[in-house]
Amino acid sequence: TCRRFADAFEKINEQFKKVLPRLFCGGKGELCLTDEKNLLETGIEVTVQPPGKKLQGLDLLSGGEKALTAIALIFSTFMVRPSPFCLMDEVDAPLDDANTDRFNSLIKELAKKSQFIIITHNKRTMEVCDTLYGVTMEESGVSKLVSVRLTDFK
Amino acid sequence: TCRRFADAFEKINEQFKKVLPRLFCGGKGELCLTDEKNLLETGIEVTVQPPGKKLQGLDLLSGGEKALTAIALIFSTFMVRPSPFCLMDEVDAPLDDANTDRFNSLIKELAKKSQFIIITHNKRTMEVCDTLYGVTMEESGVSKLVSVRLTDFK
Amino acid sequence: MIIKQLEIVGFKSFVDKVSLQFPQGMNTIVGPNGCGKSNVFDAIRWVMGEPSAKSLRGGSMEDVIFKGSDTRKPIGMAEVSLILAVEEGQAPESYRNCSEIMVTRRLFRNGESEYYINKIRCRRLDIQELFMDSGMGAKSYAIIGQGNIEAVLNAKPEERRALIEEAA
Amino acid sequence: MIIKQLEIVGFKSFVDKVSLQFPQGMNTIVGPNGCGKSNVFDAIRWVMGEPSAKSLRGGSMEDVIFKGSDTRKPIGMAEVSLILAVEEGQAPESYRNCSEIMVTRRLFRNGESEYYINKIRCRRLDIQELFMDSGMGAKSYAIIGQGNIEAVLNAKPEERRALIEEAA
Ligand SMILES: Nc1ncnc2c1ncn2[C@@H]1O[C@H](COP(=O)(O)OP(=O)(O)OP(=O)(O)O)[C@@H](O)[C@H]1O
Ligand SMILES: Nc1ncnc2c1ncn2[C@@H]1O[C@H](COP(=O)(O)OP(=O)(O)OP(=O)(O)O)[C@@H](O)[C@H]1O
Ligand SMILES: [Mg+2]
Ligand SMILES: [Mg+2]
Repeated sequence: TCRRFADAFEKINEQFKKVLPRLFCGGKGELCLTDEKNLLETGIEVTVQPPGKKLQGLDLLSGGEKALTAIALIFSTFMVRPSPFCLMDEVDAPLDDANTDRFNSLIKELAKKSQFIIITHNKRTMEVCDTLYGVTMEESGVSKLVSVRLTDFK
Repeated sequence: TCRRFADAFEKINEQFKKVLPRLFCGGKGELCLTDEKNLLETGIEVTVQPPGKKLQGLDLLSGGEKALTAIALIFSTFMVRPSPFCLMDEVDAPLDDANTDRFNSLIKELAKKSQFIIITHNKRTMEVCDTLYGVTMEESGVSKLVSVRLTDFK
Repeated sequence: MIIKQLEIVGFKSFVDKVSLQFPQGMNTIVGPNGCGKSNVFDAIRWVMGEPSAKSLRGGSMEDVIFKGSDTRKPIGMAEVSLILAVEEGQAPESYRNCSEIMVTRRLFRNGESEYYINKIRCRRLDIQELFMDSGMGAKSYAIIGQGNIEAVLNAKPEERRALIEEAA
Repeated sequence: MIIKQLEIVGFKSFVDKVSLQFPQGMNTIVGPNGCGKSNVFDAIRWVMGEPSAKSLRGGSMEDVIFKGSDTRKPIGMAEVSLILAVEEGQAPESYRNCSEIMVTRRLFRNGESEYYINKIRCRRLDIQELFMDSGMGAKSYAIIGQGNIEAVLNAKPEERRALIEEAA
């Protein structure tokens, strides 16, 4: 299992180094093992350098930068071992318009091979999806589905 | 101090019963003491009944309903003992358009007597404010102020 | 393997039966605060065998059964069915010949649970194994609940290894 | 009492001096992710006497001093000044005759701190007391940091009493 762990780590780190600059439009990201000699218990450190800034720990990142870094890590894992489907509940809430667009374009690319189901309030995300479901509670306390004409949002 | 605690609790509860239905456009909210006999240590329970739904604990509320309930509690305290100013960092992120509008209209009302400083990405909130400051990092890593023409957003 | 269809009845705020079809690609669910969007994800996690009421935002598992509203009485059963479309050769061992697999979970007010795969009664463990074998558990890294996106970053370095292990 | 003006220099990402005027009413701060909006609130909390580096998202207090970027070198000092406009009779006891009170905090790389009220050197405690007397501490319920709105609901009932106590 150590062999497989080291192998998976290598591959995910490879992807992370590519996905992070794509989401941040520049900058660098890297994963490293806290204890390389003990693969059974080692932790994973994440370092991020947003474009034009100094290399820093996760604490100094802004709310949006943290969300984007977490998304990059999830997508990197997804690229190495794609799970059949991916469900995300309002992960775009802290993102500004530019980062939302980059997030959406990455999803569109991954959605060619996998299935994504995204819950959002963000109109920019609604505009790029393939299928849109509306949920409503016209009768208080009772959820129903509404067919949302995509043209309302496009 | 017990006298003052009981008094403040009574007043805040009074306000909470008014503010919550205003933010939820209906429904009921109430605070109660976990141990009325021991005012020095008692906890505060919050119960909320969104419009048309059964009375329920906080856990079953949705993300947006929880944020709205917390805002109602903060504003109720604010109405009883107004602090000189109130700073809110992206508290409107989980709210949909209708709740954002109700949140903004309550702020506009409270802002007649107090000072509010709100950080937001939400265009609806930007449209109703009195003063708008833009922060930018044209030079990476260096924050500067930009004068944002209010007409860009109105 | 994709989620082809989801049917929910009596689960949380979905007292009347609803059915959602999800094609391949990017599907979006929208609606006002408190209307039941996150409940759809709870329904998916539940039918995949999620054992813990707390991670479905409830106190006890009974909290997932519709508990009534101003206009409706509480009901006695919650049921969710998930139809998976499986490509050639992707199905786990025992379902090799199926192009579709239907998983169903039911809970009655008296606490009794029923689990079905392709309408044949089974145990919760069978359902959990079915999903594990296809690389997808109810607690998988690929299901991100509301407000949980930063959990993987805020975790300690030792806890982050679970992400790598899942992919190993 | 309102925050009339805020001047920041060398604090976090504000290496060059900036000055913000805030009138009465609803002020909004906007901008892209990571541009420095929350840093403005950190600056306000810091000048009000915030003692903990961790609640300013740093490891040590030195983390609030500009640590450099691709185009700029790190600098040696962070300074924030807050000018409060005070209405007739609202000022705390010892500042009764002032219509404006200016509070300043400085930190040097060598760890030395300086605090001023109306340009007269004082202790951090004096600043904290000034704000406490006017109903506003750095940890007041009326300052809600990013992602913290639900903290008051997720707290245990015993912890929520602090909100009532503050208003008592
Ligand atoms: N067993 C149940 N019976 C009836 N209603 C329930 C039950 N469990 C939860 N609910 C209701 O579901 C609602 C929450 O739904 P959900 O969390 O899906 O909202 P949401 O659409 O995700 O909203 P948001 O955009 O605010 O996140 C609550 O208001 C709650 O009353
Ligand atoms: N001491 C420091 N020196 C230089 N830059 C710093 C320092 N401390 C923090 N920063 C920078 O400030 C940035 C974060 O700023 P801030 O949290 O204010 O962003 P924000 O505008 O609130 O963004 P969001 O919309 O994502 O919440 C980080 O990218 C970090 O690099
Ligand atoms: Mg939700
Ligand atoms: Mg921020």
